[in-house]
Amino acid sequence: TKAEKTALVFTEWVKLIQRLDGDDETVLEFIRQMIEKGVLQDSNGFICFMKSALELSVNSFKESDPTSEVFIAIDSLSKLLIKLICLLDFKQSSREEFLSLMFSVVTLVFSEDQGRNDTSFNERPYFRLFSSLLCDWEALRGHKFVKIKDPACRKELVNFDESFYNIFASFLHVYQPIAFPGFAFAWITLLSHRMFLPRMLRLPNKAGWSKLLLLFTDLLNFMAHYTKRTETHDAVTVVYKGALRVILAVSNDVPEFLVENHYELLNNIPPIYMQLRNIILSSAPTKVVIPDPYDPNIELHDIEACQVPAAIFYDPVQDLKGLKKPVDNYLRIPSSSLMRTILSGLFRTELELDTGIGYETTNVDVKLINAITLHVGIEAALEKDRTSANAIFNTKSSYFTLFKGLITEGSTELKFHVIQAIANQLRYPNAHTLWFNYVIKNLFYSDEFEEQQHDVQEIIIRTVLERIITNKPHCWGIVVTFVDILKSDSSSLADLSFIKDVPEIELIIKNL
Amino acid sequence: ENPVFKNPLFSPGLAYWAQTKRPLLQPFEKMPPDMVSQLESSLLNCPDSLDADTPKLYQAPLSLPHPTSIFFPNEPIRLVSTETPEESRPARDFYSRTSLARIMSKFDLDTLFMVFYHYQGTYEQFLAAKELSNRGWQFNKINRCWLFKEVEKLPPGNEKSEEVSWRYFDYQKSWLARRCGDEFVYRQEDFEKI
Amino acid sequence: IGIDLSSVLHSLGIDSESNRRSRVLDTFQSPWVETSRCEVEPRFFVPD
Repeated sequence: TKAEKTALVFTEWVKLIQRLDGDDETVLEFIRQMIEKGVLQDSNGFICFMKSALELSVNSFKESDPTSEVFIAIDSLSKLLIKLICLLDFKQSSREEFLSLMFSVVTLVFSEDQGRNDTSFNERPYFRLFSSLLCDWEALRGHKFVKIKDPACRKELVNFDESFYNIFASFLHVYQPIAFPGFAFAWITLLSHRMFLPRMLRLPNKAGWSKLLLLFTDLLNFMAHYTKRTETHDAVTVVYKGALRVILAVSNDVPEFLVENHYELLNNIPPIYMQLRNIILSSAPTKVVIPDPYDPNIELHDIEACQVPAAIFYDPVQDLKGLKKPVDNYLRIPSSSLMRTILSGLFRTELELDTGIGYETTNVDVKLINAITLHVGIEAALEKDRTSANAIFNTKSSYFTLFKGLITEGSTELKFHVIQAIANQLRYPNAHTLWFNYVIKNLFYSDEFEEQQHDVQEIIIRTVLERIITNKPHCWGIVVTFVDILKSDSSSLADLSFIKDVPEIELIIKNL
Repeated sequence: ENPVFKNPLFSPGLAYWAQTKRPLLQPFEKMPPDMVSQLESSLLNCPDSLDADTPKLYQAPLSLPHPTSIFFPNEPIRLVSTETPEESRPARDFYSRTSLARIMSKFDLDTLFMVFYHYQGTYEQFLAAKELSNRGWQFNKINRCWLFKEVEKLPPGNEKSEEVSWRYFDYQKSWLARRCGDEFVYRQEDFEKI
Repeated sequence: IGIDLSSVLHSLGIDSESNRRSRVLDTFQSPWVETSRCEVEPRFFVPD
């Protein structure tokens, strides 16, 4: 049968590639004949061959003695595929189409395998295929594909490099843990693979960041969805531990990725993962010098870094939905009718489940609140550069009154989420941290909230405190803000009723 | 009913794949039992670092005949120590933190040259090159030799304060470091940047 | 409350005390310590 013939050809390839170097003439001739003799003459032919080869390789893994070399067939397949990317004639279709076709076939074989075998499904051969593809590609691409002798081919591959990684990432997104829980641990290992993650992080012009953000969102989404306060499955706890290590590694190597995508990352992390949130929020660009936040003589306005707005990769403006116009209009000319429009746009029609600290549902659109908050912060920093500091460091400015209005008119729940959103911007020394420090302090001390003032103060203290009592790291902006509040009015702070009501908190405040 | 599901090329994989879209569109509130067992199975089979290691299908034989001739010296090369102190080494890249690189930092020059010349195209050759480079040796692309610049401080009163001489490691014949002739001229473009 | 991250950072090869930041993702073995059985070959390039 055709399948048997295909299997024979692939078996020959496996034998050949173990005996000869990949650039040997014999190897090239073998591939040439595969094309000429009709094994790989068109898409259908390729699909048949690929299915057959992959099924054979997976079976070879399953049947091999675990102590032997179980991945020989898989590795041979990987080598062949990378060679085809170099050698095939891409006049009719592109390398991008070919790679997508390749991964599509893998997806079909994979889906059938895990669908049929459910709990006896083994992710390892598929993991190995993806891992070896990454390694073989890396071996080829060194010094702008200098090992490719043909200059035209070399140029094409240099241009294709970015697509290779982004297509790989697209398919990794297909295999996300919510869709394929049987591949979850292999998936996380692939996301953090030494030949994938650092490459994606460092592609020129941040070309890999969008897809990478999507993948991290997939991971966080899975964790968020299956983390419950009452009972979280042990396997999910293990997933969390792995995610923690990966994010710490990213924070060390390329903190800019976390810095510039903090908003979208935090949209997908449940509030109870406080330390993970702090790790992301306390990341700082490599060059920024972080002064001691506990220094009593610190003057935020004097810190050079605080004049520079934080870089943003994922722009929250795309999440403002119908509120972009009202918000931007309000910033230009504030009015109570615009405030009402904005407020009504923040309430949900249905309750949303959330694993919060002390709450399990939300009635407000938390993501939208986060988007508005960051957007206003970005606009405020731009306004300061356009006009003057007084345009925004001013309790009468629309930038400030927008938040004040939301707090005054909103429910306790809305107040809480607005203050949380502001606290999310108290990060490393930058212009946004500086301005939001101003905002939150002025909200704390405002005498215009009347009988609501204690509620506002309690929410602010709770928000700041919950980010500090966790194990490190702590955000510089949060610590500085807290120290500011403690410094300015420490005696009356300890006397506040909501502080005295909880002896443990009273003790913490008194000690601090 | 979509014709693509009837295409024998895509069946039955496509149908199985389509099923996985459901939890994406309508996530379960609580993990159903089959999802729990799939997740646990994944944990059990979790790939480890060996699974993620670089595939090695074809191992090239040693590139040069092994120097076992009686004419090759048995004792190690005696040269002025080229080991630079830790602090003044070049900024540590991630290679220098690997155990193999750390082991190589303790190798004799002999061993480093052996690895370099006999394990062509390998990671070990790469690390040996890095270590030699860390010790001040430079690789000449033209004659494929490693060269070392010796700087001898001359006593005061001399016309020059120091005397520079170059040595090269003769990997083809004597397996020793020899002095370069007086006609040797150093040209930076002849040397590989490691 | 989270955990004390010093042992996690140590397992990653991140030295918070050191001034020089060394990359860890290029030699990353596995997301979990338990599956980080051996060092993995990182990318490298050998000139012809």
